[in-house]
Amino acid sequence: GKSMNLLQQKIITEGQVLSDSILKVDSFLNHQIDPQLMKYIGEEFAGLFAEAGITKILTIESSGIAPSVMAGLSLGVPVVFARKRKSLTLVDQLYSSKVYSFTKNETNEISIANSYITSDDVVLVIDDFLANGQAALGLIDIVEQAGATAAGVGIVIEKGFQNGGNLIRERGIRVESLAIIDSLSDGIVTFKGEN
Amino acid sequence: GKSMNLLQQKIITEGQVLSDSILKVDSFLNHQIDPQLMKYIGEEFAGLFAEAGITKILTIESSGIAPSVMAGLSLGVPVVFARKRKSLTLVDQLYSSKVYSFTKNETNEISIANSYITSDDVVLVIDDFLANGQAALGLIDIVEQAGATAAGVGIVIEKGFQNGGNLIRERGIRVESLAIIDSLSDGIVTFKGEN
Ligand SMILES: Nc1nc2c(ncn2[C@@H]2O[C@H](COP(=O)(O)OP(=O)(O)O)[C@@H](OP(=O)(O)OP(=O)(O)O)[C@H]2O)c(=O)[nH]1
Ligand SMILES: Nc1nc2c(ncn2[C@@H]2O[C@H](COP(=O)(O)OP(=O)(O)O)[C@@H](OP(=O)(O)OP(=O)(O)O)[C@H]2O)c(=O)[nH]1
Repeated sequence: GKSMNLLQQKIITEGQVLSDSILKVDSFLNHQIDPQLMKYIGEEFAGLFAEAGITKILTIESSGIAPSVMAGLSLGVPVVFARKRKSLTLVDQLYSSKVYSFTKNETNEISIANSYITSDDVVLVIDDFLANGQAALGLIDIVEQAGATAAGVGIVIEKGFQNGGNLIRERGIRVESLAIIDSLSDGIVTFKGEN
Repeated sequence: GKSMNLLQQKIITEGQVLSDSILKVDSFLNHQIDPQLMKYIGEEFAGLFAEAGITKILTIESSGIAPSVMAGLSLGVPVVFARKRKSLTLVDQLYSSKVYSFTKNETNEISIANSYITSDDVVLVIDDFLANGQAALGLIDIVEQAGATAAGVGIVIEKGFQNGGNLIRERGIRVESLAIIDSLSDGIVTFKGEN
């Protein structure tokens, strides 16, 4: 079949399928980080959104930060990460959004200080995983509260068998995922387009 | 006086002195991130520790991630970030350390999966702020639990008027801080070496 890109190769060689719905990639994305891979990922996002007039990247702590900072480096724009909890200095006027967790059956609030996103911003939302899509929708909601433009969403790994991708695309927002997983059944990673 | 480096200039022009002991730099380090500045910071750390045989960088979520990933890119080594809370995939054997917060008067546990640090590792610990030093000491404790070598600590902003720097240096561990603040009194940032 088609040659696999570097990210897909890393998923196959280092990823661990924990269940039919969970892929563990702690060795290069979610706990240990491969900086050179992050740089490639950032350059990939930058290339995909090069013509979109991006002025800012929005992400969420913690795993979204590394891919976002590399994309921001390539695009020459700042990166803002939403906080899940109050921090020592997050004392300003905030944009907040509720994010529901199916796994935990609970709703949490994510926040961004309003000084870091304005209605002039053209925003690229970036995150590591796209699963149920609630975090990405929360970031898009913040973009809209600020009156800014959501130019699109960049995702490292999309689980195509979950609904997040549908939820965002049916709103007319562009989603670019560097790897799309069709299935994790029987301990096997199947990418979209493979059979 | 001496010419200021880029980081010091950003602190002076964008930093907000919130109290005699707290400097807010949310516009480029702790909430919004300036990727190019992070790249310079990473290159600075890489240069300082170029001869140390570093095999791994250890940091802690969230603000330590961006400077660490850029340092890891320059040094060509992986970055591992300690988790403050359980994550979906942090299910392995862990090294953990208790970290006391003076501000909150509480102790929390930070953890790293033991597969990501071994006794062969020569570790550079990196964090954004050095204040009371408890987080850095917790990371050093994890390095020692793993039987690895703590080559040193890289800090973006050290508050020299707090005890963290002393605590680490008196253990014979090298600390390299890119900016050292002697005082935040009267709303003014005074760097070490200025009067
Ligand atoms: N490794 C891995 N992670 C997955 C997978 N599917 C979802 N996640 C992540 O798990 C976390 C679960 O999020 P929840 O808010 O509980 O959402 P959910 O149950 O509705 O999916 C999120 O991490 P997060 O909040 O982004 O955490 P952090 O890593 O940024 O701290 C999400 O990115 C998967 O297949 N593999
Ligand atoms: N902006 C700013 N932050 C400071 C300053 N002094 C300490 N901090 C940060 O505040 C947080 C307070 O840590 P605590 O664990 O409560 O420790 P402490 O009271 O003993 O200092 C830490 O952030 P953290 O856990 O690293 O949070 P995160 O940003 O990584 O999420 C630390 O880096 C300061 O002068 N300015």
